[in-house]
Amino acid sequence: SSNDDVKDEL
Amino acid sequence: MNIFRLAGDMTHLASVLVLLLKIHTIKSCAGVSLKTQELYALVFATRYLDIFTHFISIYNTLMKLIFLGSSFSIVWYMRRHKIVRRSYDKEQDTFRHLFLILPCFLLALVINERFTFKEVMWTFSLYLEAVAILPQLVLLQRTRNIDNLTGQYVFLLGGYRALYILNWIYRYFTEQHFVHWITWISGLVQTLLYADFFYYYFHSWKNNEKLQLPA
Repeated sequence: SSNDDVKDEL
Repeated sequence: MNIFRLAGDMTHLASVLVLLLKIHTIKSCAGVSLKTQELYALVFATRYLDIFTHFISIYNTLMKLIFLGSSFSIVWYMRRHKIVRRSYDKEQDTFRHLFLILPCFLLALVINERFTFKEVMWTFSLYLEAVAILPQLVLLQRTRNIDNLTGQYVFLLGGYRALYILNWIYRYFTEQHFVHWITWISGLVQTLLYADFFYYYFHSWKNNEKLQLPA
């Protein structure tokens, strides 16, 4: 989901 | 993963390695703020809650483990190691954690994308990371002689933040990357905190002088 895609960052 | 993101992560990794090198090899933590290091340990502990339940890539998991491990071991060195702890400038490192932790936590409770435990903790970690460098910057300002490794550590940390902003701009144009205003704004605030330091860092580098911040 769009909410999760930024969480590939550290 | 784009080049800015990779360069940002590598700069972050380099900053941690420089600090560990100073502490482990020279057995000194002079000029390093324990308050900032404890805040970073809290930042990573609250951000990576899903490290073992939400797999992204081996790279991602490995980097998370490195950041968790290094931040907690730096705190351990500064508090417990019998030689390193003697060089800690306790009297100068007086910033109160709670003045940063409490407002960040309250802000995360109010401004978040989803009101769930994990999401609030993740948001809290972003807000806290934005201001976690403050005790270190205050300590640098009080320390008349900033040694090279401490100066490089802060410079690399600031560089990592600047590269992450380039990474977001790149992702915005290339991936239709969903804009997370919380990440962008707290990241921007964090980077701006380094502006003053960068100015004096480059100034001393250009003139080949020792780094000194004005009182």
